[in-house]
Order: sequence, then structure tokens, then C-alpha cells
Amino acid sequence: ASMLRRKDPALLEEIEDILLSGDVGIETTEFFIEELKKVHPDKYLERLRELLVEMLSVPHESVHNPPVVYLFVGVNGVGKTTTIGKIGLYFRKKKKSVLFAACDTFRTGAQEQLKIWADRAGADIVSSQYGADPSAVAFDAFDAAVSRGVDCLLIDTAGRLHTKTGLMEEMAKIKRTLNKKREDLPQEILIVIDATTGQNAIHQVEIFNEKLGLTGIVLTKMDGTAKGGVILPIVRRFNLPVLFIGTGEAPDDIEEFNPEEFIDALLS
Amino acid sequence: QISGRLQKIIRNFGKKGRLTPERVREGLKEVRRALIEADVNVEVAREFIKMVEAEAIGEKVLKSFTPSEMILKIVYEKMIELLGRPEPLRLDKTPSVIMLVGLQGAGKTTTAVKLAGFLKKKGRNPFLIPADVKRPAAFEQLRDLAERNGFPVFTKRMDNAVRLSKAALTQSVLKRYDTLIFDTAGRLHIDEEMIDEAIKIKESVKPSEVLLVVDGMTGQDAVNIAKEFDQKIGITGVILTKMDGDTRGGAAMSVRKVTGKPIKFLGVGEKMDDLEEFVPERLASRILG
Ligand SMILES: Nc1nc2c(ncn2[C@@H]2O[C@H](COP(=O)(O)OP(=O)(O)OP(=O)(O)O)[C@@H](O)[C@H]2O)c(=O)[nH]1
Ligand SMILES: Nc1nc2c(ncn2[C@@H]2O[C@H](COP(=O)(O)OP(=O)(O)OP(=O)(O)O)[C@@H](O)[C@H]2O)c(=O)[nH]1
Ligand SMILES: [Mg+2]
Ligand SMILES: [Mg+2]
Repeated sequence: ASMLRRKDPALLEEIEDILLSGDVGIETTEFFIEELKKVHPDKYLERLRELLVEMLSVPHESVHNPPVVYLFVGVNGVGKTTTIGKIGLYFRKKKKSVLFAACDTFRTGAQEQLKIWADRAGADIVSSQYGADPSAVAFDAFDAAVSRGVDCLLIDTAGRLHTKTGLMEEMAKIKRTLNKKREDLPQEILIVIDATTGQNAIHQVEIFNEKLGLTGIVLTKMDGTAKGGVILPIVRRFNLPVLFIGTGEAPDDIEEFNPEEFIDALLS
Repeated sequence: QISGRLQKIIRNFGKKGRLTPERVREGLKEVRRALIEADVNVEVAREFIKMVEAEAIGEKVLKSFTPSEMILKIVYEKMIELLGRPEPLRLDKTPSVIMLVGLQGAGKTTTAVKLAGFLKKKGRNPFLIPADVKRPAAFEQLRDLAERNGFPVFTKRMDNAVRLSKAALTQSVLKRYDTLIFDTAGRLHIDEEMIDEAIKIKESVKPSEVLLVVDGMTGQDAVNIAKEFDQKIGITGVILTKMDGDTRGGAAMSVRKVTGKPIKFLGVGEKMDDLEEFVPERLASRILG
């Protein structure tokens, strides 16, 4: 019994520092520290790993009726367009046919950028003019996906801050448009999060989730020095699976999320 | 100017009876936590609180009638002091060169065009150079954005950013532009090759301003990014982008603390007018929540 009461405050502080420096945030870090106080100091790291793996193991429904529509959303500059290119190639390597929809009709150069990625991925692309209604492009893209018998439709959208209600409503309309076409659409709504982002990522997920109902997360730019620890409070609160990790700017810099590797990097 | 959480924390100092140094230290721990929640780097927050503590446990504060008010004032003033006074762009040469650097997706290309607009309003004649030869359609993005807003842009395509920068410098001297804005590719602070490219561009174009563009929602990593960019390339100032959202912006404090370089502008939207000059009081209030 007295064994359990023994604490190692210095080690706890060191662990707290690692977690906070990894963007895990005050609240979730405190949760872990309180849990660690319940075990013997020799068991701290082992218990921490257990808790982290447990927290990051979120089941994901991955069986859908084709064409599987992936709607990519997120704030500005996080890597949505690049990620679609990489995931497109990833699916192509798995012998799936892929169609891209250029529903970012707002940002300069967005359509040209996605077109280059479509060529790299060996995917077809549906696009319109600059300034077109993104919902209309999504509508047409789904029709094209069906008529071409495509396995996966990846939809790129304009970056938007979750605080801009008009833009969030535009996004909801893209979803509704697809949903009216077929009630299971879009089967996946993935929020793209930049690993260098701090606690604001939690607000991003909160609002996007509230407005759209998210099905998963892609964490990009993990090739930098940021740990992406903010996904811990996110997963804990919203119970969303992290599906992919972006690890660079080249076409094959994408991996399926591996909790163990993520945790190794976080605690290194 | 500071409402909500921080005021609550500091008001609580005086609640449990006479304020002692120990009570102040305990209370300041809460302030440190609030800063970390605002994305201020853990180490930067720690050092900042030490500075505040030195003054906050002084006799003057403890013996005052309103110690918690005094402590709030100390926190706010030390924050403003740390963030630094606003400094104008250095545009003393002709032509004056501004070079934008930073991580991928931070907002450099958009900011380059905003800066051209800002300079034009000040009666200058800016020229934009798309020195990002890496990102798909980077050239088209800058060219189209520049042309849409009526700013001249270097349109010669080359596959080497250093050679392109030199060629642009030559052309601009001929055309008498007084301010050159070089947009560069996003790069990691740990990518040796790309950092080397930035150094070579800098050596070729001799900028009077090398501005680090930092995403306002950057978390703890802001310290690493800023330190490496400053030590390896050398920066003269910082621009924080996407501050039109609800990010607290603690990265501003981290970047300023670790480089000592001035924050010059805040990006507050995607349109050309969405560039604000840095005002320390406003940023301090925002970080302190
Ligand atoms: N190092 C690194 N860079 C990345 C990664 N993913 C994307 N990028 C880069 O980040 C920058 C922004 O990527 P985009 O794909 O344009 O981001 P976006 O979310 O579509 O941006 P907006 O459409 O403007 O909101 C580009 O320079 C990409 O090459 C990654 O995993 N690692
Ligand atoms: N809301 C908001 N969006 C911004 C701001 N500055 C830039 N953006 C957006 O952020 C995204 C990325 O901007 P870019 O200018 O392409 O970023 P970049 O640093 O040039 O990206 P790379 O060249 O890939 O490194 C775009 O969607 C911009 O419209 C800002 O101050 N506020
Ligand atoms: Mg995009
Ligand atoms: Mg750019």
C-alpha cells in the first residue's frame, strides 16, 4: 500500500514538460499526470504509453458503397490540396480509380494546383471556373464519378477559418448538396490539421464537427519538429480517428496513422 | 482591456486573505497555465512569469490597497514590453528589397501581395518576384493575384530560385521599381537544402528586410521555427498571419522572445486590404484573453 503512495515529482514534472511542449495542452496533460500518480514511478512511462495508445485507438467505419466520397475540409494553408494529391496516389497504388473535384473555386491558383496533383496521382479531375459555386461543382463531380464508375471521389475545398459563419454555411451547403444526391454522401468528411497548430485546432474541430459531422482527421506536416500533440485533446473530446499522417511535400509522403509511432515521436 | 480568464485568476489572488509572496507565486502559476493555453511556449511562459514575479512580490504591491489590480497591471505591462514597440519597414535603399520566408502554408504569397498594396498606398512602386519554383502552381498563384490587383510581377519562368532572384534583380533595376518583394517557397527550418537556398537568395538580393511569416495558430513549435530561421538565415522582422480567427496568438510572444526581432504586421484575412500594422497593446490583450 505504501508503494502506491510513492510519487516522483521530478519525473512527473519532466513528463508534464514533454507533453505540454508537444502541444498536448494543459487539461489533457493534467489528466495524464493524475493517472500517473495512481501508479508507482517505475511504471510511469509504461502507464503513459498505455493511456496514449488507448486514447488514440478509435474505431473507424471504412466500408462504404462506391463511389466513396471524401470531403476534405479545414482552415487555410493546412495541406488539404496536397493531401488530396497524395491520398489520390495512395488509392491509385491500391488499384482504385480516383476522381478529384476542384471545389476550391475561390483561392487564386487553387484549381491549377489540384490539376498538377491529379496528373501526379493518375486521377481525373472535375473543375469549373474561378468563382463558380462549389456546391454545383460537387454536384457535377458526383455525377461524373457515377457515370465513370469511379471508386473514390476526393473533394478539395477552400481553406476557411471556423469563425467565418458565411464560409461555414457554404461548406454545409456542399455537404447538403451531396447528401441530397444520395443519403449516405459524403461517406467521409475529413478535417485536415497542421501538426504545428496549437490549441486552436480544438476549436477548429469543434466548429467543423458541429456544422458538418466529421468522420476523421488527417494530420499534416509531421516531418517538421512539431509533435502534433493537440490531436490528443481532440480525439479525447470528439472521438475521431486519425486516418492519415502527412510527412512531406512529395507524392508518397503520406502514411496511415500508427498510434505507436506517433507516441514514440511525442515522447522522444 | 483584459477581460475574462486572466482577470478572474488575478482577482482571486486577494480573495483568500492577506497577500503573501507565496500566495502571489501560487496565483502566478495559474497565469502561466493560461499563457500555455494561449499557445505561449512553456519555457517562454516560465521566464515571463519569473520576470512578473520579481516585481509582483515587492513590498509596493503587497502593501497596496489593490494588490491584484497592481499585479494585473504588471502582467499586462511586462507583456507589452516583451512584445516590443512597433517599428516601420526598413526601406532606406533604392531599390529596397523585402524577402519573405517561413514554413509551408504560413501565408507568404498572400502576404507578399498585401505588402505590395500597403507600399503602393505609401506612394512606393513595388515589384513582386515569385521565387517559389517548387510548389505546384505557385507562380500562377502569385502572378494572378498580382495582376488582379494591378501590381507588376516578374514573369520569367526559371527552375532555380537563386538564378531567378538574380535575374529579377537585374530586370527591376532597369525598370526603376523602388521596392522589390521576393516571395519564396515554404520550407522547414530543418531542411538543410532549402535553408541553404534561402541563404543564397538572401546573399544575391541583399534584402533590407527578411520577414518571417508565421501562422498565428502555431503552437509550441514557434520557438524552434523562429530560432532556426533567425540563426540560420537571419531575419529582421515577423509577420503573424490568420489573426482574423480566434487563435490567441501566443506564438507571437514566443517568436519575439526567442529572436528579439520586431513584429511588423498582422495578417487579418485573405483580401489585399487585410494587413494591419502591429499594435502591442492589442496583441497583449488578445494573448492574455
Ligand atoms: N513539409 C510538409 N509540407 C506540407 C505537407 N502537406 C502540405 N504541405 C505544404 O503546405 C503548403 C500548403 O499546402 P496546400 O495543400 O496548398 O494547403 P491547403 O490546405 O490546400 O491550403 P488552402 O487551400 O490555401 O487553404 C504547401 O506548400 C504544401 O506543399 C506535409 O505533410 N509536410
Ligand atoms: N484567414 C486568413 N487566411 C490567410 C491569411 N493569410 C493567408 N491566408 C490564407 O492562407 C492560405 C495559405 O496562404 P499562402 O499565401 O498560399 O501561403 P504560403 O506561405 O505562400 O504557402 P506556401 O507557399 O505553400 O508555403 C491561403 O488560403 C490564404 O488565402 C490571413 O491573414 N487570414
Ligand atoms: Mg488548397
Ligand atoms: Mg506561397
